[in-house]
Amino acid sequence: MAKILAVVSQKGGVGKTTTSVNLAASIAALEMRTLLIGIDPQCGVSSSFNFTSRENKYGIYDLVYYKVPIVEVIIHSEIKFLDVIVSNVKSSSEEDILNQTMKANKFCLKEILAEVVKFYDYIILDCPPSLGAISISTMIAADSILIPVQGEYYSKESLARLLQTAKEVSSMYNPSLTIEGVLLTMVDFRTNLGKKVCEDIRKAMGEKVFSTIIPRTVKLAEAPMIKKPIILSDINSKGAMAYLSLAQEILAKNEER
Amino acid sequence: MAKILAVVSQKGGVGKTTTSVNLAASIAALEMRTLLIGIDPQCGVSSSFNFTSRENKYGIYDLVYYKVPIVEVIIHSEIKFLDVIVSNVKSSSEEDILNQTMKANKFCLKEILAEVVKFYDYIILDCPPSLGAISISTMIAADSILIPVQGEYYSKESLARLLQTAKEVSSMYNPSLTIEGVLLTMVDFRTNLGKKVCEDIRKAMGEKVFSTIIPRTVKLAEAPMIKKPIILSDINSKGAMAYLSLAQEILAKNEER
Ligand SMILES: Nc1ncnc2c1ncn2[C@@H]1O[C@H](COP(=O)(O)OP(=O)(O)OP(=O)(O)O)[C@@H](O)[C@H]1O
Ligand SMILES: Nc1ncnc2c1ncn2[C@@H]1O[C@H](COP(=O)(O)OP(=O)(O)OP(=O)(O)O)[C@@H](O)[C@H]1O
Ligand SMILES: [Mg+2]
Ligand SMILES: [Mg+2]
Repeated sequence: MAKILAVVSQKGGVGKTTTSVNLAASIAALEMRTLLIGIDPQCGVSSSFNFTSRENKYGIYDLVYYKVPIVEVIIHSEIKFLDVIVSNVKSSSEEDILNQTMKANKFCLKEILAEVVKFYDYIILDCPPSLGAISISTMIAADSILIPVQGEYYSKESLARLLQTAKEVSSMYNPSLTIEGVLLTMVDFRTNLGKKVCEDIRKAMGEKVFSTIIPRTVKLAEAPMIKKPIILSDINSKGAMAYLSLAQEILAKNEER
Repeated sequence: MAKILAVVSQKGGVGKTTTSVNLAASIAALEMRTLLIGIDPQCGVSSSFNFTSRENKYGIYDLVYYKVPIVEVIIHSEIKFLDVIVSNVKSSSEEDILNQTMKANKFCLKEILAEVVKFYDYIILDCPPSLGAISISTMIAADSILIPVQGEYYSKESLARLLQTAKEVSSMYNPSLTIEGVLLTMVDFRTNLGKKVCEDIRKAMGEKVFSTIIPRTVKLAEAPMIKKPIILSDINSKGAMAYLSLAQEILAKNEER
């Protein structure tokens, strides 16, 4: 039975897509069967790989709205144990339709994933920068949430709002939803700001903060332009090592599954 | 008659709030009467100032949903010519209500701003990271849109989708909507990536790209923690000079108004 992880934050540009893509690739590199799904209508996941237009033909929109069978939508990536479903939403009206469909049936994603949980060890869901219907329905389908926090800016109010929403989702729709952890991303160790945010977060979230910290590196900033997960483009870089260590930390925590 | 500028991008973390706050503060420093409105339910604008809870009492939510008179909601900031309206959305259910209200009456923001355009020279609107009902209704109320593009990552698809949405808004609801310009933000001049993105953007958008480029600086990354626009916390910093030069560029372009 796969562990389903949703990567969520309503704050934009904190590294949700970068974390989803590189964590999924790293878990697959550790030989765990992994499915990465780009739920975010901004198509961040599809622009992180070099899939052909034939491979990208179907995506989350077809799955949820046209009810295309999930096996038609799954793309086998060049990493052995990594499969991907992209978000192929092509316009804001399609985004609106996806939003309305997931608002009308909050459990639609959970029902779709139920068909494939037995084929995978981990399923990673990349969410849009909001706490609207798409993110809510994704949290209903998930076992736990991973919250990226940018190492240069930490807002107590926005973390509190996210935790409150997760609590509401768990009390109303998904009692087993837990917090996998808070991940510090884009941390620049040379500045005082980086050190201060790490301290503030550990004070607020204690044990829940992953010991792995993702540093700000040029190679991770470039990764979307190269259209490859960092473990494929530069396995020895600081970014690749950080995401591999995060994957190991998550596997160790979930070993008893 | 005020010029109404919406700062829009569906990509998260590209510098929409940083640009709205610092551009509004810089235009006010040039002695133009300026109103900054935080439309984004994530409250980015309110966390960029140090307003008291009494001042923050009302916001865009009260304006649009409870129809509180706009003069009750306007906050006079410590910068002489700068007034602010914050987004005081406190939960995801309030965010949903705001979304539904602006979807039901796309012109609600335009009707509200019509009451105050005569009191200001510039009105700056900070949008959420999406192209849903809130951003659409904001583009209907605006004269032009300013599009921040992060200097480390430029996606042709996501810029194309934004331009397409702006074209649809202008053909259906707001024929006078124009593009004020594309602003390169967080540019790191030391890397090849920064230079490549600047070249790609100028190729795609030519004249529409502002000659002012906003560099990536630690002081701008810290600004949300200091809760002050950068021209107040450090007028001599590269970030403050860049936003002042952007303000001058926009005023010069709109001089004939
Ligand atoms: N550790 C890092 N070091 C440097 N740059 C990074 C790092 N992580 C992410 N980035 C860059 O920061 C930008 C934002 O990252 P990303 O798109 O993953 O965030 P997001 O939270 O998914 O954004 P959105 O809210 O739009 O979905 C991208 O340009 C990415 O390349
Ligand atoms: N020029 C800059 N140099 C360094 N850091 C910057 C710069 N501009 C913005 N930042 C930082 O990048 C982060 C994202 O900026 P900001 O919040 O303005 O983006 P946004 O587009 O409004 O995000 P959202 O999509 O969540 O609304 C913030 O932590 C901010 O401090
Ligand atoms: Mg993303
Ligand atoms: Mg913002």
